[in-house]
Amino acid sequence: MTKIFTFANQKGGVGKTTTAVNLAAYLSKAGYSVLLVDTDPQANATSSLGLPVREIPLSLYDVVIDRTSIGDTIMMTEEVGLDMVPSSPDLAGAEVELAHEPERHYILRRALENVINRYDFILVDSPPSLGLLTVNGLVATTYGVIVPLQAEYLALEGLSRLWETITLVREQLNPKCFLAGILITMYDSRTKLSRQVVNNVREYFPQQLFDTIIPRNVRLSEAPSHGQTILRYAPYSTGAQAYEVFTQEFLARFQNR
Amino acid sequence: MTKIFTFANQKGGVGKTTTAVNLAAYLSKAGYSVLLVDTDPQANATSSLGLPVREIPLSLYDVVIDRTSIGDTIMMTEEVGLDMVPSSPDLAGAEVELAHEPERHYILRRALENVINRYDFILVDSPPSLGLLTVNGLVATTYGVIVPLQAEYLALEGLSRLWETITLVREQLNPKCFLAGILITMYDSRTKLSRQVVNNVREYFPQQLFDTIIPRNVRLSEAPSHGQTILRYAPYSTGAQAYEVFTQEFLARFQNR
Ligand SMILES: Nc1ncnc2c1ncn2[C@@H]1O[C@H](COP(=O)(O)OP(=O)(O)OP(=O)(O)O)[C@@H](O)[C@H]1O
Ligand SMILES: Nc1ncnc2c1ncn2[C@@H]1O[C@H](COP(=O)(O)OP(=O)(O)OP(=O)(O)O)[C@@H](O)[C@H]1O
Ligand SMILES: [Mg+2]
Ligand SMILES: [Mg+2]
Repeated sequence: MTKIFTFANQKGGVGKTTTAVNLAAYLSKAGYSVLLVDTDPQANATSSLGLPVREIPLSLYDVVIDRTSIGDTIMMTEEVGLDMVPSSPDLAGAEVELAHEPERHYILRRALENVINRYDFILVDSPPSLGLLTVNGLVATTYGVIVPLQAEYLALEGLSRLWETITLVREQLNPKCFLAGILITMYDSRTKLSRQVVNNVREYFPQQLFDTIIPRNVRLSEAPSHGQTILRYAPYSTGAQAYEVFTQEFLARFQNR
Repeated sequence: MTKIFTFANQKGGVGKTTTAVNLAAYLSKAGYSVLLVDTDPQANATSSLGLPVREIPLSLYDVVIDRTSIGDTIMMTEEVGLDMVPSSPDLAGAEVELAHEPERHYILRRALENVINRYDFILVDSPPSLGLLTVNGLVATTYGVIVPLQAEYLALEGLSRLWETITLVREQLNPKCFLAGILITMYDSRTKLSRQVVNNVREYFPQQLFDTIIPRNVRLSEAPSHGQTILRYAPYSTGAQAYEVFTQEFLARFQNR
C-alpha cells in the first residue's frame, strides 16, 4: 500500500525541498522504492537530484495540461530505487490556466492513481505558497502533510495559517489531509530564538513534532550544486546524519500505520 | 520626485522582507519619508513593523478588489517618517480573482499614482513567486528592482529566471523595470559556498552587485518577533550596521539619478 506524503509550508526557504530530497534518498537506501514529485515551478527538487531542468522532455506541467500521463514523465535518478516526476518553470502558469477547471484540485491525486502501486512511498515537494499547486499536494496525500519549519519567528508565524489551510482541505477535499509531522530545520543551538521556537511548537503541537532536529550544516546547502543528495555528497556530515536519524523516526511513526 | 523600488526574488527565504523593512527604517532615520508596501499574503513586512495582521481594517487586498483607495489603507508605524500599506492573507486569492481583468498588471502602479508625491521613497515587498502580485510590483517600479540574494546555490540558480522575467516585464509592461541592484544576504564568511556565490554573481552582474554584504546575524531574525526593525531592536548589532552601510550605498547609487 503506497504511502503519499506532502511537504508543505508557504513560508519560503524553510527546508521543504532539502527535507523531501534527503528523506527520499535515505528511504531508498533503506530498500524502499520511492517517487519524488516536484510541484514547484522553481524545480529545485529536480535540480537537486541532478536532472537538467531546462532539458527535461516531459514534466508535471505536461500532466497538468492533460498532454501526457504521469508515468511518461518519470525519470530515474542516481539513487537506486528513487525515481522522480520533474517540474518545469511552465508550471508557474497553471494556477491561472486552470482557474475554471472544476476538478483542478484533484489533478495530481488522479494522476498518481496510475502509478500508485509501483512505489512504497510517494513524496511531494510544494512551492512556497498556498495556491493551487500546493493544494493539489494536500489533496493527493494519503498519509498526511510533513511541515519543515525553520527555527525562526517569521516561519512560526505562518504555522497557524498553514494549519487552517490543512484543516479546510481535510473538511472539503481530502479527509486524509492532516498535519502528520513538524520537522525543525536549520536549528542553531547557540541562539535563544531557536530554542524558543522549538518550545513554542512543542507546546502547541506536541504530537506532531518530530524528536529529530536538523541542525544548520553547510554541507546540506552545498549538495544541490553538485546535483546530489546529502547521502551521496557528504554522508558523514552532521546534516546527513540528522536526515538519516529523521528517516528512522519517520519510518517508526508511519511504517505500521 | 518619488522613487519606487521593488524587492523581488521568487526563491523563498532569501531576505526580501528583512531588506525592505530595514532599508525603509534607515531611510526614514536619514530624514526621508518612506512608504513600505507589502504585497505578500504572508504579511511578514506588516508584522515586522508591529502591525496586528489579523486586525487590519483595510489592506492592499481592499485596493486590489477596488473597494478602496490605497491612501485609506496607509498606517503609521513606530518609526517617524515610515508609513505602511499592510497586506492581508486574502491577497492569496487575487491571482485567480483577477485572472480575467485585462488591466490586472497595472493595479498597484495605478493605485500608487494617488500617493506618489507624499513620499521620497516607496519600497514594495514581494511574495516568493513570479505570479501576479510580484508582477504588479515589477510594473509599479520607477527606479528598478532590488534582488536580495542568499549566498546559497539554490538561490543563485533562480537568478537567471528572475532576470528573464524582469526583461520580459521591461519589454512589455514597464520600460523602467530593470535589475537595479543585487544584495548578498545571510553571508557566512566561514563557508566556501558563500564566497563562490559572490564570485559568481560578481562575474555576471558586476554593475548591479552592491559592495555591502549582509552577514548572517541572529538579531535580524529576532527583531520581527518584537515587531521592530533592527534599528530599534538592536542598533549596534552587525546586522544593523550592515543595513546602515547598505542604506548609504543605496543612497549614493540612486539619490542623484
Ligand atoms: N539544515 C540546513 N542547513 C543549512 N542549509 C540548509 C539546511 N536546509 C536547507 N538549507 C539551505 O537553505 C536554503 C533553503 O532550503 P530549501 O530550498 O530546501 O527550502 P524550501 O522551503 O524548499 O525553499 P522554497 O520556499 O524556495 O521552496 C537552500 O539553499 C538550502 O540548501
Ligand atoms: N542576515 C540575516 N541573518 C540572519 N537571519 C536573517 C537574515 N536575513 C533574514 N533573516 C531571517 O531569515 C528568514 C528569511 O528572511 P525573510 O523572511 O526576510 O526572507 P524572504 O525572502 O522575505 O522570505 P519569503 O520568501 O518567505 O518572503 C527570516 O526568518 C529572517 O528573520
Ligand atoms: Mg523548495
Ligand atoms: Mg518575505
